[in-house]
Amino acid sequence: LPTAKILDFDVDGGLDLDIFDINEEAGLNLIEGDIVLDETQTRNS
Amino acid sequence: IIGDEYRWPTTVPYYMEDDLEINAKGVILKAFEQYRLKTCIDFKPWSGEENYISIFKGSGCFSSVGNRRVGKQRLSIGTNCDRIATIEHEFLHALGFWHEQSRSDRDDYVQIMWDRISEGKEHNFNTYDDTVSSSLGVPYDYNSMMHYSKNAFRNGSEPTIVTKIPAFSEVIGQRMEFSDSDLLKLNRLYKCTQGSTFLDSCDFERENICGMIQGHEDQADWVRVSNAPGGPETDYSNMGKCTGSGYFMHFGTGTASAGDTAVLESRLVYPKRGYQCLQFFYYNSAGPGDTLKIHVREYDEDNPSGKLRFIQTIDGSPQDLWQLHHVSLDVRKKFRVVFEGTKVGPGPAAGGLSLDDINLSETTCPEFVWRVKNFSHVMDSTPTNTPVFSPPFTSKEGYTFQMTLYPNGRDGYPGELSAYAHLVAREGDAGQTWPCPWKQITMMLMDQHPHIQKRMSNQRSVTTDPNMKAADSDLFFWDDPRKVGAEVTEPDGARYFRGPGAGTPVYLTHLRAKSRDFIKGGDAIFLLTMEDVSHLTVSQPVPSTTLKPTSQSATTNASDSCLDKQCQNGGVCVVDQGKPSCRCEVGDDWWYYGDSCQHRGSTQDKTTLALASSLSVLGAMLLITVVSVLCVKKKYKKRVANTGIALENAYA
Repeated sequence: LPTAKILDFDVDGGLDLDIFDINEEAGLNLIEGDIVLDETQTRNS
Repeated sequence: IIGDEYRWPTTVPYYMEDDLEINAKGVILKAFEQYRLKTCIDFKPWSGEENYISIFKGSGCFSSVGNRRVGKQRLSIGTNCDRIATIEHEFLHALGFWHEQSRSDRDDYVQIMWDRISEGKEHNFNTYDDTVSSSLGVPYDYNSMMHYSKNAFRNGSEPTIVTKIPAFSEVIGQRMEFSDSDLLKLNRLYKCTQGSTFLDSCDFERENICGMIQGHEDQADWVRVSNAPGGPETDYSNMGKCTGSGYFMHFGTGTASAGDTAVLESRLVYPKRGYQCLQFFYYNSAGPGDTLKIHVREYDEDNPSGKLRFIQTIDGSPQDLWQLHHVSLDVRKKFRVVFEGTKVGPGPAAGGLSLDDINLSETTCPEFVWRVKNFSHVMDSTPTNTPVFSPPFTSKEGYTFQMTLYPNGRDGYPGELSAYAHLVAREGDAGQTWPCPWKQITMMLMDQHPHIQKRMSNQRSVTTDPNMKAADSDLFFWDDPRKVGAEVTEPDGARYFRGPGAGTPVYLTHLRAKSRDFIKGGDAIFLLTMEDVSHLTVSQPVPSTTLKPTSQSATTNASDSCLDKQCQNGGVCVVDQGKPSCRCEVGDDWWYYGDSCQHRGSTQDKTTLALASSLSVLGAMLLITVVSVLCVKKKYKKRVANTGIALENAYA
């Protein structure tokens, strides 16, 4: 017999997150939110 | 980013690390397909090239800009990054693109509200000088998928970016697909002349009908018209919106005799992959028995004039509607697509068969089409949390699934489209494995732009993980819907069980859904697929042979020189000036070195070395000082002894 209804699963975890929000929530502090710089770029920056 | 050293070869080697989610791996492959369709950028599994992109599941979505030539270049697709546009965005970074609003001319187009930016985040709004970054002659693009959204890095509730043209305020930050300008820039940067998997597209707006030709042995012709007696009244490309345009091809069966055929052949195309998808819109206002057949005419040495091969009859009964059709082809030789209309028997005095917006590409066809009529009205009139269900669709592997659409959102997201995928099972179903293992369901709202390369469709995918547990339960989420679902009775009396849904309340905003050609003729079209992705659960093979370094224009072949060269610790052999040498693996704070990468170094070692060197120098200087002092003292004593002077305290 079917069991009690299982709730739907929200693949976004109930949030509407853009790339930059995801990275901020993850504690990342990247250049422009999602860019990894190498040593040369860091120096120039 | 300016500089040829940052370019990748047009075929980019990639390695998908084991930690990636299976759904992410599937979406990455879909993103690669979009690159292939719309640009000349291709991707291939890493087979030992000197530089490659390692895609892994980091703690977010990020990439470097351009080819850093570091061997293994990392690109993260972490949790919640498994959206096609996010992946395309990160790969655009890797291919050499900064964000759109960091252009040197940014301030001409948007105003940055500096006082609304979170403290310490201001650097994210720096611009790059046009000696560092080029816009490649493409105007500022509010539609770019590389643009921040208006609320990026804000400290409160007010937007940080205000567009100088207010109409673009809600446009910036789209994460649907490449914009036209994104593609123009990418194609300019990599000197692309055509998409790798694109073959042909025709909306019949030009008189040359895209080089299509009329058949020679038929009795009637297809005619380029802007309306036809008996229907349709307008074309599909423009829906009759523009005076003097809006053409389609029509075979008038009303005026033809029984048995007449009309043949329309595409121009010659040259396939590379061996599989194609033919997509077109079809309006059938002919008699019920009249048919449209699809053939291909294949050319080879034995058949220089081409040999006709029947593919299928289009099953589109007469309707007052432009119907979307897909036909899968499997052609490996030079060929044409052939549309053959046949007037079979008596029918209406007016009417016929019509074709518009034909697209031919070397891609797989979507499996299922769900058309939602009068979609604007459905969005505007459906209350929040009220679902609309697609019909159940059965995949070729025997699983049935269904899409649920919440036209006005759910769970606190009014003004959005929310979309979920469910497994479905009927009472007598047998033969499936439960829980359902690794099927990726993709729900795509089709941008009905006539040209396939200019479409910015919106899609999300979910994958059935057989190990996933339902929340607060021991039940498997993707188990047999007869076990974990609820019974449903359709209005027509059909009964089945619908499992729980997986999807998102934020599939697409109403504002975006009403933009572009998501709604055309009042209708929205969802393209649905269920694909097996179980092959993505195994590790991507690590190259067993090593290759020459890649050149800008081509990927490389295996090198014999490297056969005898052993590289340790994950090092890769490359041929450098004719000699094999090892390129060693490097990490964030460690590296291997030596002829065969046999030694390991780290920043800690470097610090120790620096400290040891400094102490050694200090020690040596101390020693020299002591020796010098002793020598001087000795010499002075000797001189005093020779002169016989007695030193005494004269003033005591």
